[in-house]
Amino acid sequence: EYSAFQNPLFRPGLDYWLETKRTLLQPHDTMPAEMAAQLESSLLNCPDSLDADTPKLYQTPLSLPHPTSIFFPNETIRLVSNDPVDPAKNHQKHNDIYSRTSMGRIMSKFDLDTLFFIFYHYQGTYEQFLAARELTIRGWQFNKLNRCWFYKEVEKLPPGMEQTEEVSWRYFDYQKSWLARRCGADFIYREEEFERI
Amino acid sequence: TSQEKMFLVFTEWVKLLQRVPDDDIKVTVFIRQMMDKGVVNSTENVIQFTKAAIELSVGSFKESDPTSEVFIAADAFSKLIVKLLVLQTFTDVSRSEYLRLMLSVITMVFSEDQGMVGNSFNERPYFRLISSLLCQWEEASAHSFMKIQDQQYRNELVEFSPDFYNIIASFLHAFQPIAYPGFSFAWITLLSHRMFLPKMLRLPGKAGWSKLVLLFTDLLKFMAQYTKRSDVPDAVSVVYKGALRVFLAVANDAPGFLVENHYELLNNLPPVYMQLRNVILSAIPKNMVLPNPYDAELRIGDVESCQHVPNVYYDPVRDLKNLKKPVDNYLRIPSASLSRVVSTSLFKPGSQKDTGIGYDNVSVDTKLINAIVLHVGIEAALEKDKTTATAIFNTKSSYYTLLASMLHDGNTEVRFHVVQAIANQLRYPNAHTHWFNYVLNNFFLSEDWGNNTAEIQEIIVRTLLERVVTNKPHCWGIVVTFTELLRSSECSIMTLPFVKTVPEIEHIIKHL
Amino acid sequence: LGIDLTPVLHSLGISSDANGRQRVLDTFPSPWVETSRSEVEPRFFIPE
Repeated sequence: EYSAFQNPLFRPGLDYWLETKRTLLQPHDTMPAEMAAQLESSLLNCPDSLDADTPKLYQTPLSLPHPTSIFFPNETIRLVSNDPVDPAKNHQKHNDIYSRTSMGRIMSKFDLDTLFFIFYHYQGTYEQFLAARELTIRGWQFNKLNRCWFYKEVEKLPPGMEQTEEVSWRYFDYQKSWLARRCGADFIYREEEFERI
Repeated sequence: TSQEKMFLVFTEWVKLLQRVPDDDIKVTVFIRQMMDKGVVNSTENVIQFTKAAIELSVGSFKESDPTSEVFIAADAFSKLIVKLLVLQTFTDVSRSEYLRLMLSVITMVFSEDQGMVGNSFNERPYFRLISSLLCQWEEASAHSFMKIQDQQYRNELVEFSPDFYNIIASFLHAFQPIAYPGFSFAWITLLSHRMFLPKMLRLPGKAGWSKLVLLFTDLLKFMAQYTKRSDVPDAVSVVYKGALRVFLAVANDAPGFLVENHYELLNNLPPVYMQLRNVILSAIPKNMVLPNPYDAELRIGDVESCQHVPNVYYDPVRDLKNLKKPVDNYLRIPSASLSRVVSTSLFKPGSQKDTGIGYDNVSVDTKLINAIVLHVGIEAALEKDKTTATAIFNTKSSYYTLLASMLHDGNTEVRFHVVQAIANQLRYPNAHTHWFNYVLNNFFLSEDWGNNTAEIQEIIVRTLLERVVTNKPHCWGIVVTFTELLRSSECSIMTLPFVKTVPEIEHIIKHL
Repeated sequence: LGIDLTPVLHSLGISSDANGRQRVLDTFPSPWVETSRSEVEPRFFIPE
């Protein structure tokens, strides 16, 4: 009497759906041939990690795919090395879920220039996220207002001086010089201006 | 026809998403137009549109060249579902009902495709649709829907998100392998999906645990149903390998889930999967350090964490049914008549399939026995907290005598399953492990069994032995208990008849 | 008797020393080694 059973749009799917309820209520004692065949075909079509990957419908053409040799692997390189946990890597992000991925590992080998390039040119992508994560690990901070990355330089002063250390700030100038430049003396660090990544 | 119109709209949607990023205003305008022009403004139209979209998504997968992007339509469809859930205001129907409606339509198409005999059903497009739906929802809901400006709206969506995952879980429950064998491997991959399983494990207030236990028991039931001692179909053994890896990953990431749900999971796990059983029972709370179980100086009562009562997520008392009263009455005021009621209720009409080591079916109600044993343990631990330790650590206590009477009045099969149920509670150091260790030790040394003594001792040794000869992991409580028995001065295992008659066993025991 | 789980744990990226315990489910590619031939993109968040 349910309206769904009267709805032609649900036919004939509903009958097949009901059939599955029967096998749930009285499972076959031994697997019938047809079910074994269905299981076999499911095994053959088993989805793999590429099927499970995050969908990418629209890819901004960042760098036109330059022709690579057919021998290049078309999947990300698997940096599967279980190098012992480096004690120097004690940043709390070193234990996060990205630290053991190949991309995460590859980023840790890039120099600042490359990380800045990825950050400013791969907007909204996973790569941009990883570049920002790596920059943060290296002590850089992102300013939400002027969208620059800043770095606080602490210089130990020799003993005897009235101060023990001198602090200076640098920022990466992505708009003009594409260089890290010293901040002017008038620079004031305001925490609320910086992103908490 | 109206169906062709629906096909056209969906095709336009797919094209649009390939040309602009999904946060482009044109995408929102498209959804707006769908609503204004009546494409999704009624239940009937939502059904028609969803049917068209799933048919096109699956169709385009089947027709595409396998090396091309075969999932574009499925990905676009999952994106559309998320957009419709996020961008629409829901007044006459709720978001949950709306999502259920679309998933129900998908289920009908899926059931026909999977169920048609001689059909070349392929699980992958359906897998991809749900996988992408999970990925897109994760992206939309990240950081409490940070991308949604309107605060009130965000709160609504944040509140809906646990329902989203539980609705997906309930449809996965419908798609379980026993019901849809052609979807089995996709199903296991979805159950362990990185955008699903961690979420269900960590929803606030364990809001995902009930459905998650249901899904894991669906998996175990499927394995139980088609695992025979004599033969295990290849596909089922592949299912087992996948299940083992998933359980190991859960034990690593969220051991608390296994710690609190061991009772229900074991109720559905065929005992023949001894190692998987040990994986589940060896889970220990995060950051707990176990004292060395082989340490001769170890006194289980001195281990601090043995004072803590472990949390059992699903209360076994719910499985006692009409035995709850007799059991609880007996625990309060023991009487022979009550214990007889319990002992005679343990049998099940006919025999049940239950693939164990050395047997294929059982004529006792193993679930009921598991429930009684764990319930008594839970009550004993509560009693100890209320009164004193001696109230339960004595062989005259009703908790102890009820289990003893089940052994005394039971037959071999009952004894075996009662001892198994006790052994399942010998886990990491906690109040249950502590008490059941006491019970098993006293069962082993007791003089009250008359001429059943040898049999009961053999059952105890066999139960412990089969859990330690299996490849690791081994349960801390099992090792401690077995070590104590091996060292027991009051009764040397080596002299027991059943050890001496089987040289291999004698050798193993001597080695241990 | 089950199997030696060491290679299985290794394939999952689960280190045996407890303190190195890192979550694996967030980057879990697939239940089987044979179908885990590439890494999968985990969840991530980019602030506005």
